[in-house]
Amino acid sequence: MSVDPMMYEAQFFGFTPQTCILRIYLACQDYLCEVMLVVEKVMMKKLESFPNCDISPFQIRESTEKCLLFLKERFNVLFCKMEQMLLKLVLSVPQNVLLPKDKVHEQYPCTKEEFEFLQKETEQLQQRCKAEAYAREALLAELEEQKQVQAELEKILQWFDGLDNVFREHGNSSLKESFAFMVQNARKLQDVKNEIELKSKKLKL
Amino acid sequence: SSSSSRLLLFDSIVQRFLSALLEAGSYQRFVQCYQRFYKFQPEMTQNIYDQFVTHLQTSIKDEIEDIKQEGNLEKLFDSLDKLEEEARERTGPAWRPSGVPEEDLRSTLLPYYLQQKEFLQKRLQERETKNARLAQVVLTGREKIAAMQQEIKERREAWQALSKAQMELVRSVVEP
Amino acid sequence: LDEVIVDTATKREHFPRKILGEVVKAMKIERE
Repeated sequence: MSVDPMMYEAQFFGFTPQTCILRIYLACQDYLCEVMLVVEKVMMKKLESFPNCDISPFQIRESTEKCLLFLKERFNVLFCKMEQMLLKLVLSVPQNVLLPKDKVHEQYPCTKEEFEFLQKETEQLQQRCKAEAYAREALLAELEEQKQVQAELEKILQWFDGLDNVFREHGNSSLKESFAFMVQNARKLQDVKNEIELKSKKLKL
Repeated sequence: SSSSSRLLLFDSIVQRFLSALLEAGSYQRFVQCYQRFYKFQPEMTQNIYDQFVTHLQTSIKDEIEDIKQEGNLEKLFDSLDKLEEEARERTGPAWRPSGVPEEDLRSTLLPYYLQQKEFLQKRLQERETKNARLAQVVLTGREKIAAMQQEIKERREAWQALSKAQMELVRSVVEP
Repeated sequence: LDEVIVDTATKREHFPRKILGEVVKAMKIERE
């Protein structure tokens, strides 16, 4: 006969129902024996006060054993019945009852595949979060770099502006014009110079 | 009856066991075993028998009470009654440990994995949104730098053109 | 057998919580 370990009951009670039953059995059996011995002792003591009584202690002992044997047989039969009733009606967790701590199994049933899929999903999400974090680092780094580059470019542009301003401060709207104006003047000078040279040659002749 | 509580059931089953045991160990049976002593002292025998019954009953009942205390049975029976009451609607068998710890552990962990997944999804979405904005700023920055570089390039070329023209002029002036 | 049964039942009672504690701790660390 396979033994029902009543594991679920052990989880609920903290001990196996069989332990409880055994505890009751041993206790009752001990008391039965104990009480029988007390009965025998009382009778023996009683006989001591009648020395000429023909009942010997041995006979009393015999009667005790006979009584105990009978009671033990009945005890075991009756206890067996009690055990079945207690295990069935009192110390068992009905099939349809789920212990509070196990409610989670009812709420979240899941197969191995589902669980592994969820784990994989979580890992992927984790990786993507990390990737986004790295991307954020890279973007912030580039922003920092851009700041520096823009500052440098700004300086160059300011330098060009400074140049333009120099010309503007001397009445020229822009460098190009002032240069064209200078070229014009240079050319005039050149013509004047050529004229002077021409006249001086005539004078010499 | 199923409506009576486990505690009541327990007590009545034990009581019935005791009564049946004492029925089996009746006075007739007792006298039958202690025939000689009974003939010798009938009243005494009755007295001893009564004490035997009382003592046996008291001892066993006390022991049962001790076991109830020790195992906290009263409270456990009570809560099991409640659980049974709550489960009244459920007809089919409830979940039971499969015997494979990894399997049973999955359900325990599942709600936390679902929470973690939800958290990560939310966090990822936040990050993606922020990064998209940040990327936009970076792109704008890149465009700005490109524009600045373009402007510098144009102004540098203008200067270069100028200085080239200047060289030519000087050359034209110097070498006529 | 009795001790094994109680021992197993006790483990079923306590270990999921202990493991869960570790898993939650790991998840928290991952979050951080």
